[in-house]
Amino acid sequence: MNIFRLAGDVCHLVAIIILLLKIWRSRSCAGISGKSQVLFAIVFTTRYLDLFTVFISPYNTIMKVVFLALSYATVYLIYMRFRNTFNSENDSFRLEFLLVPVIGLSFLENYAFTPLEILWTFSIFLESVAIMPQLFMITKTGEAESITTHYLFFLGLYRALYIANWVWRYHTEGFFDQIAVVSGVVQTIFYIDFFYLYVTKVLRGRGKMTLP
Amino acid sequence: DEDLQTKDEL
Repeated sequence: MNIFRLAGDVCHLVAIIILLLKIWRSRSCAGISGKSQVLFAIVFTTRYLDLFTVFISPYNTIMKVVFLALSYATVYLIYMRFRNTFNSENDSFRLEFLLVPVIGLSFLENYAFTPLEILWTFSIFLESVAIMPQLFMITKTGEAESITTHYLFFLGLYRALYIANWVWRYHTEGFFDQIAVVSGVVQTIFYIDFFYLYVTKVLRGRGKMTLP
Repeated sequence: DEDLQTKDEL
């Protein structure tokens, strides 16, 4: 554990809580991609199956359970509790375009051809593209509420901090997880364009972010 | 598999 990793996990948690509170307090999931949230729930489910096989630390176990619970709670709010506020017509990203290549790649490129390893690899690859339905939705509607942009900012910050964590671990422990690092870098690239808009539009302006 | 690193990251 190092400061980048801890800060990354905290940003990830903050992002998820921001989204959950936004939906809960506004009683609405307008502008939120339910598909991205379902993908994140699948990511956590397939990655954290090792909860049943290895014990790493109390921190590790608690965070995994919290991420799982919060991601399912988010999906529940979007598709059940506040489903009448959900803009399904704007959440039109075709999931098979992500799932088919990700499933294929996780069978081809993994550390061991075992069910748990393939599912772990699948979760890493899927996480790297899971935000695409949300970004697609913002591009389609041309705007995002500022609270949604804060969510995306913390999610992007989490990814950037994980890269710092890997640089740190490489230099201090010689640790290098090729699958996680390559996917993590790809994932972070998706946020760069958004970061630019966030700083220029949201932080300097007020209210919604509108695309140029 | 003993070659696999423990996946301690979230």
